[in-house]
Amino acid sequence: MRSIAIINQKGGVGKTTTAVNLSDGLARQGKRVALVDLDPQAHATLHLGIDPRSARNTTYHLLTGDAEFASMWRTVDNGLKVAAAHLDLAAAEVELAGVVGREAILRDKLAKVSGDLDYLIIDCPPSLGLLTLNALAAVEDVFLPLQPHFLALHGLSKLMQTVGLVASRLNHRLRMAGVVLCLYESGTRLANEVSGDVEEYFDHLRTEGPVWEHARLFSSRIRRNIRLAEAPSFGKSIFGYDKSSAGAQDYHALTSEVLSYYAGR
Amino acid sequence: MRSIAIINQKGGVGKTTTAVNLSDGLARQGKRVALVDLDPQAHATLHLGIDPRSARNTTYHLLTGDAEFASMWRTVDNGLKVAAAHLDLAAAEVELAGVVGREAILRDKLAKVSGDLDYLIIDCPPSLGLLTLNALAAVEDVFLPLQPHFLALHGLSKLMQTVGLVASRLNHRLRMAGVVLCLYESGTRLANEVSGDVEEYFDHLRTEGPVWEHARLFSSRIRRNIRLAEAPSFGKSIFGYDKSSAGAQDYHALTSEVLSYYAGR
Ligand SMILES: Nc1ncnc2c1ncn2[C@@H]1O[C@H](COP(=O)(O)OP(=O)(O)OP(=O)(O)O)[C@@H](O)[C@H]1O
Ligand SMILES: Nc1ncnc2c1ncn2[C@@H]1O[C@H](COP(=O)(O)OP(=O)(O)OP(=O)(O)O)[C@@H](O)[C@H]1O
Ligand SMILES: [Mg+2]
Ligand SMILES: [Mg+2]
Repeated sequence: MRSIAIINQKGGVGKTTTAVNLSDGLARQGKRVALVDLDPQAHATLHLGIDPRSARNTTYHLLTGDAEFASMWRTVDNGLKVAAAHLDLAAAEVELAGVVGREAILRDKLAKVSGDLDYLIIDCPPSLGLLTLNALAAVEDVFLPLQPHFLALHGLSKLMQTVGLVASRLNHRLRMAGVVLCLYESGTRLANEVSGDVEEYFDHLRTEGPVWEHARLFSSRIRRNIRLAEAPSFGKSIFGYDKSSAGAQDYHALTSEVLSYYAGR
Repeated sequence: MRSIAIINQKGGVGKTTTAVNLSDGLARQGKRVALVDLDPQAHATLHLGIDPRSARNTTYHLLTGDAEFASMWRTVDNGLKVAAAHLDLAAAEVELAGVVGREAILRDKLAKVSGDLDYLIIDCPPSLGLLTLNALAAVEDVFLPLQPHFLALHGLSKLMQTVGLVASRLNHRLRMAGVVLCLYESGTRLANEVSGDVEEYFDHLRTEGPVWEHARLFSSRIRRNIRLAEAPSFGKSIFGYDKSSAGAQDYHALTSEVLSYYAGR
């Protein structure tokens, strides 16, 4: 099972949109895919038409209680399994404050489903707190959606520091897989310049150790496309909502690129 | 002194861009303005060309130590005063966990500068934690930047709940002033529909009590404009960077609307 954490502490950069559309993209290629929503805002859950309050078990119960993944899968189009989030997750950080091994809870539960899935993708909140740490301690690969705006690089080094710490102290298998440029405004100098800066940043980072040595800028860029913002209001991925849109093209390209990334490993 | 908290727990909706440009807009109208950065990411600070690490005192010291506002103002163009943030603020929530009256720290310090300023604007992080609570406990008015996308309304009621709680338990002067539509994609059905929904939401909310009775959708909408994203890389507000841009027009319109909002109160 390939396991991916979608992270970026910056808000509104395309984490959820990428988590949902990559998951459905892979499911449509016949893979057995699970999407795990670890954000108290539950936007990935809502994006696929699931009401967090209707879920008997959510990732809140997974982290703070005895619930296992098997008891919480909701299946949507194309066989895609979803582990719903709920606002109660916001309390998890406080509730788990004193618990030993509180960053490793997800990893133990993940291990039990790894035989049944090809891909497991975790959508994380815009923070580097306990929820994101659980994701990082549990998965093999980190995907980083990034909006090529001015302060994108500023947050990047802090983020990579966190990834490095988790890799050394909690999860030796953790690898930085790549950056996905999102909300890409084609033809603007800003997008062009920041993309170049990100490329350069990872060129240097690659020499720093095994966590980084295969990190790349995915060549598939997700352009700004209003269809991607409309899809959630229909409870669908971009493929379910408007297959011919630029947004669908871009996430299809990303899906193919991710499949060959894993084929080559 | 008019005091404004710029809040929205959703990430990347234009809080910082609005805080910075409204502050400079008001300063350029001859007002005595202070911008207080309460986000550990310090994007407002960086936007105006200030390095958080170069600041002797930051809002971290304000919240967790003895530092007062007077010791930390940095003055930028047009006499605009800035209280810089720093990543250490991320630890403030934990550090202040046991402290009595920890949501009221900012209010006490704000009171000491109210004589010297016309406007004080606080840029908040994308969360409803201790930092945002301090801002809400300290100010008179709440401004809500909102991107008219599908899940915008979903977060709105949770947000208003928080404002209501602070108003009743910590700050009887707190008022919901208005929503500023940001990242507005003109001509799209999504922006149109969500704006209509927001308008309707506040029409109903207005009958719920004094906190809400003057809440409105500001008529000035901030359209998507790449210049707004470029300005931070020059350490300037949109007015300092490109006065003729659509972004400058829109924030100028908002500034005028805010001035008449206060003139009429
Ligand atoms: N390429 C795109 N084109 C147009 N709209 C987009 C695109 N990608 C995302 N959006 C929209 O932008 C908003 C923010 O995206 P998204 O929710 O995926 O970001 P996020 O990083 O998950 O945010 P958060 O930090 O709050 O979890 C959403 O309303 C989404 O529908
Ligand atoms: N109207 C606009 N047109 C184009 N770009 C914009 C506009 N408003 C904001 N931006 C850009 O979008 C990104 C997010 O905006 P901003 O940082 O102001 O949001 P925020 O709500 O403060 O985010 P956070 O939740 O991370 O604090 C920034 O890179 C900013 O420069
Ligand atoms: Mg998200
Ligand atoms: Mg901000």
